[in-house]
Amino acid sequence: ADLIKANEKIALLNKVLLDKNNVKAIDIMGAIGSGKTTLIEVLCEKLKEKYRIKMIAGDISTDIDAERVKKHGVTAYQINTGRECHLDAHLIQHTLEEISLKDTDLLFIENVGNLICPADFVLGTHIKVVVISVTEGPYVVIKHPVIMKMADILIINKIDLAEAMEVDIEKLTADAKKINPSIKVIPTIAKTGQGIPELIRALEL
Amino acid sequence: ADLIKANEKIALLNKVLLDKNNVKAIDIMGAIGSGKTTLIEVLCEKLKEKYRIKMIAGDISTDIDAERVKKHGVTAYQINTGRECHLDAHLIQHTLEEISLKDTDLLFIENVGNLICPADFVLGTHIKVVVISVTEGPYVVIKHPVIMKMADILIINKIDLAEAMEVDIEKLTADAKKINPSIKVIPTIAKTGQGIPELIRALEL
Ligand SMILES: Nc1nc2c(ncn2[C@@H]2O[C@H](COP(=O)(O)OP(=O)(O)OP(=O)(O)O)[C@@H](O)[C@H]2O)c(=O)[nH]1
Ligand SMILES: Nc1nc2c(ncn2[C@@H]2O[C@H](COP(=O)(O)OP(=O)(O)OP(=O)(O)O)[C@@H](O)[C@H]2O)c(=O)[nH]1
Ligand SMILES: [Mg+2]
Ligand SMILES: [Mg+2]
Repeated sequence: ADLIKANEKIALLNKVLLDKNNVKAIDIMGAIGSGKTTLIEVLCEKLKEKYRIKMIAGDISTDIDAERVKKHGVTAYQINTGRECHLDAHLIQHTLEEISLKDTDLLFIENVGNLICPADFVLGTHIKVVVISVTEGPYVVIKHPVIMKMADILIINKIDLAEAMEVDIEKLTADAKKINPSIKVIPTIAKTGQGIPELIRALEL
Repeated sequence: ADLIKANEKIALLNKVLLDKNNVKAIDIMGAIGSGKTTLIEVLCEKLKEKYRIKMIAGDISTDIDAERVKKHGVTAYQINTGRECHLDAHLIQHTLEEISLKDTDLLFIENVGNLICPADFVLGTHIKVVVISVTEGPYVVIKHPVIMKMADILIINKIDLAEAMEVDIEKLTADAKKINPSIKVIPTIAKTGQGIPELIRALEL
């Protein structure tokens, strides 16, 4: 609880710094392999003409995600958290010191693949997104109420596999709205770009 | 680090108690929605004639998994961890007090859906299993070396979707063996029972 309070203080400082530099920051959380990086890749492709974009990737190990995003001509920074199951405001504060914020309009932060830990550690972003995949089964929303409550947008990805998984997207959406009535729910196929225009509108970009 | 040490002490006590009662315990960890409960359901169907089976399910919220397993005529206990991203030896110690161990041969423990936290909190089981799904993408093994190192068996589930996901099962297997040369890797389709006889042999059941 003390760790959470201390983290919130640093998150506020991060937000002040981002606002001072007119940088819009988006925290993209979600289950392991739900499609976070693919979504960021496709958003970079669609938005890099309009905004100067940078990205921070968090994983316990490897720099794979930052490297994937760099291929799209976007500056990306990788944080390895070691054994921590979430990014925290302090790690972001450090990385923000390396980034030229005055030359940045939009910052995507990809959190560690985990539906539990990131809920308790806000980073100081303007928008919080959670990505789940239909391949995780029908109970993934109701099983994770804490992260659903703190999210602004829920992306239900890999809907191309909904039929093979026998998962009902309407039911997942209803589950989310029951837990968090103001959450926006967007079904996507990150691989093909389906749902991305709607996501961009929801992100007000 | 102190928490991890303290947990190991209690885990040892759990193991002593299980051994005293001739109960074989298996910790089933894995990503969110990777197929842990489905695998336990199918193992219960195949093994309940041969062994007296009990199950403990861990989730931050809901009793869905314990209820699913009960439908197979197996006694199941649900632990809700609240905000904790993993089961721990202390929670298991408590639950073991409720279980009639002398009337039990085999205990399945389904850990919270998470590929990071459970690696640091052993429960006192005889076998540690990790379940991943091909739907999590090609990097899931190399991204989670800590849990791969401490596991005895890696189950690669949902191989029916490997083609749709363009994921190479051989590559995932090689990744695992590079991190942990003694790990046994078993591809499965929990939904249909494919790979289950091989899993039963690997579990020495
Ligand atoms: N079928 C299908 N596959 C997808 C879709 N979106 C992403 N994938 C695949 O899912 C796998 C995981 O995608 P990533 O973007 O790496 O997922 P992630 O959430 O960033 O994963 P981590 O950062 O490792 O937790 C990859 O093989 C992607 O190609 C989709 O809409 N449909
Ligand atoms: N296509 C396919 N789907 C599967 C397979 N095994 C399980 N599923 C489905 O995957 C979803 C999740 O399965 P579960 O058994 O609930 O997974 P879990 O790991 O217990 O999930 P959590 O406990 O919530 O982390 C369900 O819709 C299952 O029917 C498989 O081999 N192939
Ligand atoms: Mg990623
Ligand atoms: Mg389960």
